[in-house]
Amino acid sequence: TKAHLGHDEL
Amino acid sequence: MNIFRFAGDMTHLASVLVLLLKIHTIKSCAGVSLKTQELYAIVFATRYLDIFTDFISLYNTFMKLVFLGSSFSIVWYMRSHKIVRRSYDKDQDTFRHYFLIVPCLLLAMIINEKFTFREVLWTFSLFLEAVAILPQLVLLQRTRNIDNLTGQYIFLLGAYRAFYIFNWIYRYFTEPHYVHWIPWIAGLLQTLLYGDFFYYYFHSWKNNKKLQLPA
Repeated sequence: TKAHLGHDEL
Repeated sequence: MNIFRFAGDMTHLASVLVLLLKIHTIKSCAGVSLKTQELYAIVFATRYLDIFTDFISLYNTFMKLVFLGSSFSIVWYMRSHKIVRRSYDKDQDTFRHYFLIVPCLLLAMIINEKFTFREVLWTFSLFLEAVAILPQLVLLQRTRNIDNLTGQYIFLLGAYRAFYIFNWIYRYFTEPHYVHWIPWIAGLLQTLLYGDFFYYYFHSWKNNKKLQLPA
């Protein structure tokens, strides 16, 4: 998921 | 979301707003490096490619739009605004920032979590952000002293990444499998680059004298 790839941050 | 990340995002927001307000109100960009602002516009453009394809939250999308809008507005002001552009010191702002872009792109092609177009550009944006402040710091060394707003801008910009480091530590301990060496190392390097600036900024604030950077 996006959170897994660390992409949930700005 | 945790308090460290929220504090980091608010500090980051404050830094771009301080700069945008400074340029908009006094119609001057003296002491500001256009190269650094252009690098930041590239950082946000390559990092937020998924803004329309992956919805994470209203907050996330809103902040991405603010960062994209503010960084491109600052570049527009410094390049095209008839009054502001006159105060841009292009003879002093000579850092060859393309020497930063190419190595970051090559490094992102080699070191990334997934070799896809979006992931490589996202990694590139992390590496580029880590070094984006260099033209600004070089400009400060050259012009020797800085006005308060530019000093605050750089201080807030450095502080935001420091908050993110605490956010990564917090997430490492609270979320299983949350391990991302690439942003961690890039973010740590970025914060270290501000190290000497923080040192002089803190001493000038403590002795309540104008911030002077050593030659």
